[in-house]
Amino acid sequence: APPLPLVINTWPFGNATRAAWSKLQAGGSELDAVESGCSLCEAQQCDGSVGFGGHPDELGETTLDAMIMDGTTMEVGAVAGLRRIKNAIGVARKVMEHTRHTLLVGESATQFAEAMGFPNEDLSTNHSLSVYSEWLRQNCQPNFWKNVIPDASKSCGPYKPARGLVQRKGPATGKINIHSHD
Amino acid sequence: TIGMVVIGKSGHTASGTTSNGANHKIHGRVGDSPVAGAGSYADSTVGGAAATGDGDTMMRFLPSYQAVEYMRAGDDPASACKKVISRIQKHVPHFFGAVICANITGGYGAACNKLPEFSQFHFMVYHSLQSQPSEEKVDCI
Repeated sequence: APPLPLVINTWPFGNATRAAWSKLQAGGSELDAVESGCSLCEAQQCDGSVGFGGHPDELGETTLDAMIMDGTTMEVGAVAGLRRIKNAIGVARKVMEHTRHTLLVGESATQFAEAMGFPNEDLSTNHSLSVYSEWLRQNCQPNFWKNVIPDASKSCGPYKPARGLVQRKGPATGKINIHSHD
Repeated sequence: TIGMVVIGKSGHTASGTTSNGANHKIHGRVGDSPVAGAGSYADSTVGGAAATGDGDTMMRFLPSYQAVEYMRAGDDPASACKKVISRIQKHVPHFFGAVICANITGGYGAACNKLPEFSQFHFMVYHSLQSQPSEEKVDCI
């Protein structure tokens, strides 16, 4: 094994790796390095699966999930379903450093972020709005519903629960792939 | 999604993730990224791990936590990652996912679940013997 330090990250996002390494070399902590690398990925919208303007939900909104963990203190800060704030990993760091909690979600996480000084911004872009419009044109296909009426494999919602379990399919593996993943 | 593990000279380990989740997810859906032990996990006495893929499936198996625990029990990082993928495979054979693992002696590895459209997983590494980050890949199992 090569001598430490070490930076490793999923997917070929080299700019993020370089940013984390540079932060370490500049005297930053390991947490600083993680935050720096992930922040750059958010700003550069790494392959569309990170940051603003990507992967809109069924209402056309982009929301962000992020988490940071200190392996020495075992402290964790995380945000989920964060709305209208671009720097999700930065907010997660604030959760870790300025609260006794672990995970904040949704609109409440946004309010926390604003209180911590993060700007409230629209996360939509022309691209994400185009992706959403195309999905609507394709009768909302693919989607993640099951056992509902109308038939979610053919129609848009709103959906209601179907009587009985008419579909017992496993996880939506056909809808999560190299272009759409966590 | 990006998942990252950083291990400093003294072994101090940190990890993190950030993601905009699945395309066309139901409003309010949250994936594995913000869940400790699922999206990533760090323990400075062992190392760290991060997962990527279908969060709805992977978060049920806490793959990052499990990988760190495998390394704590003595597995090298590549073996720990493979064991995590195998563990999920038994329940969900066709899941989309990959894991990266690193330990505090500088070892690292990755593993992924082989699918027709996903046979290799690419990840980035930067360590002190390099002058720039390198892209590495593993064959999925």
